[in-house]
Amino acid sequence: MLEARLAQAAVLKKTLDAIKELVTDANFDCSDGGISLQAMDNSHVALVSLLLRADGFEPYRCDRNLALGINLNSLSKVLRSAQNEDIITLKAADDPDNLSLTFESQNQDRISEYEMKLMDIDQEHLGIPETAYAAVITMPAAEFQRICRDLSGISESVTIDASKDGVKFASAGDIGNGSVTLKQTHNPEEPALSTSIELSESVTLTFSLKYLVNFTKATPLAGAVTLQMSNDVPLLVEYKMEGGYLRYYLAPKIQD
Amino acid sequence: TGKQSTLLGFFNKP
Repeated sequence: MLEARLAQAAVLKKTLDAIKELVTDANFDCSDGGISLQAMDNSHVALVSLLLRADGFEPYRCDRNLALGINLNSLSKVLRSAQNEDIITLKAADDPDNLSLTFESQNQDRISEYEMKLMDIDQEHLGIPETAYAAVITMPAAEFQRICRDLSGISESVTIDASKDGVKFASAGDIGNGSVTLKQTHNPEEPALSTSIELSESVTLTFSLKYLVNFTKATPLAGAVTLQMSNDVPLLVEYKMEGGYLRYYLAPKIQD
Repeated sequence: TGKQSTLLGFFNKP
């Protein structure tokens, strides 16, 4: 059986908000290491990889591996009933038909109990090769969100150019063109506000802004975001949170 | 602005 108690409902609520528009149904794979999810969008352009490590829960118990098939829209509806500060407990039997969710207020004067039907999802896991990326860019998550939103007003696509001079986000469309260049900064007092660029070679890749804007729904989960890129391979966008991560992979646009 | 590729060419099915 699974029993996982999470101190802050907000973590799960924000996580669901960050993935539910990309993925409709997904298996939450529960093991003694924690709860993970890997799912692609319908067009196979983007992939979401979530890990909530066991040590992020207190307590966490999972006797044997379970795949909880969940409609993310349904889970999101149920989680709307949880306050951000509530303590959430997830429970499932071995071979479950239902997932039980309990929301307790901080001072335990209100306990809400929900049961959600599970579904059978036949999901293929893709093998994601270990990649030593040529460019690793860490920047404030809010900055990345703003850049994607602003450039999406100009074009459907953005070209990200990482070089020793900085990282340049550039878009060109019918109304004109625009770009934002970030230089490396150091803000030792607030590392989350710094931009760092580690580069082994220059990288230039073009991506759909529709997907990137979607990924930035994870902004409330983390102060910083890391973009990892190599020429001709998918982009990795990672939001690290306490007790886990939310990663997105995005296939590049290629020359016709 | 180029053709959208998919992840299937990059990531392997097990």
